[in-house]
Amino acid sequence: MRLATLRLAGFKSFVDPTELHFPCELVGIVGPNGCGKSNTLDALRWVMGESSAKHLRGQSLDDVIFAGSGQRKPVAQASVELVFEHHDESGALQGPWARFRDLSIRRVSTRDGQSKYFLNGTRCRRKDIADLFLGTGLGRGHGSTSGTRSYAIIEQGQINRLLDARPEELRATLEEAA
Amino acid sequence: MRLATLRLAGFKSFVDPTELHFPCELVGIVGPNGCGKSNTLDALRWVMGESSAKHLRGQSLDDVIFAGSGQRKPVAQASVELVFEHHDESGALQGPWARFRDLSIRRVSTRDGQSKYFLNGTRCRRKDIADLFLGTGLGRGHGSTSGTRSYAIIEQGQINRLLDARPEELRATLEEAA
Amino acid sequence: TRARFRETFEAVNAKLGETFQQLFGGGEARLELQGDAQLAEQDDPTQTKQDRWLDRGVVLLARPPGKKISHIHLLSGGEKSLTAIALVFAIFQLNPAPFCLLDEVDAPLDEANVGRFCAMVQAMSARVQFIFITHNKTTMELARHLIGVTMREAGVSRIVEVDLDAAVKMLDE
Amino acid sequence: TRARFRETFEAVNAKLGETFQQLFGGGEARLELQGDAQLAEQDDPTQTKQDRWLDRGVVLLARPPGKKISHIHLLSGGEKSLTAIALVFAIFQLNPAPFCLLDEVDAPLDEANVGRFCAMVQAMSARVQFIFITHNKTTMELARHLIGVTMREAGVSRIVEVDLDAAVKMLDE
Ligand SMILES: Nc1ncnc2c1ncn2[C@@H]1O[C@H](COP(=O)(O)OP(=O)(O)OP(=O)(O)O)[C@@H](O)[C@H]1O
Ligand SMILES: Nc1ncnc2c1ncn2[C@@H]1O[C@H](COP(=O)(O)OP(=O)(O)OP(=O)(O)O)[C@@H](O)[C@H]1O
Ligand SMILES: [Mg+2]
Ligand SMILES: [Mg+2]
Repeated sequence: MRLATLRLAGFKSFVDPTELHFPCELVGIVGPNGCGKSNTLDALRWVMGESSAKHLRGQSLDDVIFAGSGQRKPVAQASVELVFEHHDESGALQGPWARFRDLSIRRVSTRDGQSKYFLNGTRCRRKDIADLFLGTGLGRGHGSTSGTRSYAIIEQGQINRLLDARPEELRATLEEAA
Repeated sequence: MRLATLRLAGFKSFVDPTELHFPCELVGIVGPNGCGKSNTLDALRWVMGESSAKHLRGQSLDDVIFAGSGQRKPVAQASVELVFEHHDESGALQGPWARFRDLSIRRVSTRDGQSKYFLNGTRCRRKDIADLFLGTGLGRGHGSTSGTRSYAIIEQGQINRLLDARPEELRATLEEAA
Repeated sequence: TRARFRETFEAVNAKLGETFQQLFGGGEARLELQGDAQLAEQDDPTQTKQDRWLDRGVVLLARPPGKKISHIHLLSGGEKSLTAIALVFAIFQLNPAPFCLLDEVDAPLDEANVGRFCAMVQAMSARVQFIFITHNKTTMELARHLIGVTMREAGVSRIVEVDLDAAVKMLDE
Repeated sequence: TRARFRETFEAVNAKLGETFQQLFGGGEARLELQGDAQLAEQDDPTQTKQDRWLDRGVVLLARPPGKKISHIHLLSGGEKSLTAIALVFAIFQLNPAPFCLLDEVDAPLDEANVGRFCAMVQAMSARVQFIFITHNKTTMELARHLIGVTMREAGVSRIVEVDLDAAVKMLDE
């Protein structure tokens, strides 16, 4: 399974519908300071179920909705869709999601704080999204938000956080990996 | 007043007597990871009176004494001397230190945690060193360690600390600058 | 010392506006007393102007060129570092310490921002001595004297004299 | 789940030894249960081996090539980041998530360490998809596909297709 396409609209600085393609195993994202690079990682965590505003560098969850710029007005909702590619070379579907032909998740959120989740276009609960990632190093069994805070996603400036943690926290990280 | 020469011996990775010259207003320090660059800034803070092991990236104050390497044995003491240049272009001495021809401070510390301070070669108290920097943006009136934690010295990775601080801490930084 | 704090706050605020504009090439930044925005809304007559300065925290608002003004936590990594540098330099210009020691503060900045940062350090070096640790070639070029640190013998630091070419080569060691 | 934790601890420890040596080009690193060193000194017969795994924290000790082993807080900024990367990659190799997202983890590293970091990412990309944000030219060259993000209209992010030359030029914008 790997990421194929990320579609954003109204999410942080991506006010216009935008698509990012991840056509292979080694994809780099580049650009000047403040242009929106880290916002694309925030979008990936958000669509996978991240529920803490602080981890999305905001004070409240509606900080992810485009708040306007010098020229543009704020919008009413943010939408992110993530399409996975889970065919192997022979075309066969592998892994726990073999029952789906395509696999895409989507999250839409409005200013009243309500979020709607979709799995292959059908409305579902957040828990259904979290269950998708269970046991893959992204998901975490013990009920917290789906794996967006796992060791597989390193936010800007946070690489040393793992080592600055107290010994009990380092133990908790290892337990997550078990 | 500006920095002229820094002499280190037995301080962190500078086990052999070493001299750094600062001959002008714009001095750059370069080198690969782990070679000892940040240790030179630690030496400057230490000789100016820094008394917190944590701010010197250690667990105890004797973590500043050379602890040995693959080939070398640990040493018993660390010594750092800092020579200032405070003549102006015309050769006249300016500022509050005009009474001194030369101006140099030195700190020597042994593994029992004892530190000795010297001003122009004569033994003095830490307070005498701290007093030198009072009111220069390095010194801080309210009795804590001399200005080594002031806004004039930015440690590695700490530039955002100023902005990540809570509002009352930002206020305290401003009060220091008053 | 309430009056003294008020004086400093207003002086740093004015300077911050200048340093922020120079470093970002536009935009604006300002300090605000915590709750000022809320207070203005309440317009509480009982709270006299004088009390405002008592014990209230300080927040910083920044607006990179062309964007909306926002709290600093919404800025990007590079924008935040550059804003922090603007604040440090603003305080510096008010109460200049004789020297300033910087350890890789340019690491999160892109080339355009490094260029403006260097221009500012250059201008301030007329009154302040800068000693800076850097991995960035543009910042190295700013230095009029370079000190190379090596560990040819593992675990033991030594100083070598370097010029710009040698320093750049050291980067690729 | 004590036994499970013990299993993970020992497996990560073994892997950490490998990833650390690859990233540093030598040296060693290991995990220790908090107080292990002290316990060994006390050699307390009442504390059975089994209790050791209960609730004790974990510390990491690292020894860059040619240096003495030390706590991680004595390492340099770059050494610390590289050690953290070694730990993340060790956990990854045991429980591989399908993809790994990295936001400027190469920023504190010098060129030699960036080179070894890229070699490792390249090797792991056979089983894991990497998406990485970087300002470093060497890391950009690792990417087989580059996504450029710009804000030609202030405050509004757009995607532009870039090749390596365009990406490097973007750095100097
Ligand atoms: N809800 C929002 N609406 C509009 N713009 C937003 C919103 N949230 C964040 N932004 C903007 O996004 C910008 C930050 O983007 P981001 O953190 O992705 O930058 P970056 O490319 O990672 O930069 P750097 O290289 O400095 O890390 C900020 O300038 C901020 O104004
Ligand atoms: N008391 C000590 N005795 C011997 N070596 C020490 C001592 N304290 C620190 N060191 C060594 O100094 C090194 C760190 O040096 P420093 O932090 O100055 O590196 P740096 O040049 O700033 O690197 P970077 O570019 O990664 O920030 C560590 O590898 C550590 O082993
Ligand atoms: Mg970023
Ligand atoms: Mg350093």
